[in-house]
Amino acid sequence: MNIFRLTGDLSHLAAIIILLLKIWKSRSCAGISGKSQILFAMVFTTRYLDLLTAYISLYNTSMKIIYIGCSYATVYLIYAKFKATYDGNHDTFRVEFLVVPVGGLSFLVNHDFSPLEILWTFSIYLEAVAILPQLFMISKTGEAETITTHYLFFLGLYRALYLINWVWRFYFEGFFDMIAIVAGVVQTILYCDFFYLYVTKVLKGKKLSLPA
Amino acid sequence: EEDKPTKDEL
Repeated sequence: MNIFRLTGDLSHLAAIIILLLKIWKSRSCAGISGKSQILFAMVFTTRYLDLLTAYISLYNTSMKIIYIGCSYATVYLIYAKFKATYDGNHDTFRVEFLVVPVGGLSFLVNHDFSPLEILWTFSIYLEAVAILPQLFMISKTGEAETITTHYLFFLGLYRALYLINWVWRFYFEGFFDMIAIVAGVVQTILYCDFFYLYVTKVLKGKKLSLPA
Repeated sequence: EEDKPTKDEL
């Protein structure tokens, strides 16, 4: 565990909690892509099946349970409790265009052709693109609430910090996982455009709105 | 099983 890994995890946790609190406090999930949240719930579920088969550390187990629990809670708030506020008309990204190719790729490119390993690989690939419905929704409506942009910032920052963590681990531990690294690079690149808008607009006190 | 990557990351 190095500082980049730890801050990455905490950044991920911050993102998840910001989103939950935003929905809970405002009693509304307006502007949030339920599809992205379902994809993240799928990501955590398929990745953390090893909760049942392997014990790594108390930290590892607790974080996994928190991530899974929060992601299902978020999906519940969007599709059940505050369903009336869900903006389904703007959440029109076709998720099958992500899930099907990602599923195929995880069968083709993996570390080991076993069910748990393929599901883990699926989760890594899916996570890389799971934010696309949310970004698509923002590009469609042309704006995002500031709190939503904070959520996206921490979510993007998390994988960027993991990239530094992987460089660190390669140099100091000789550890690297090519699948995670390539997917993590793709994932981080998808946020670059957003990071630019976040720094040039949101951090200067302006609302994130895109030119028509 | 030794060369399997460990899944200690989240």
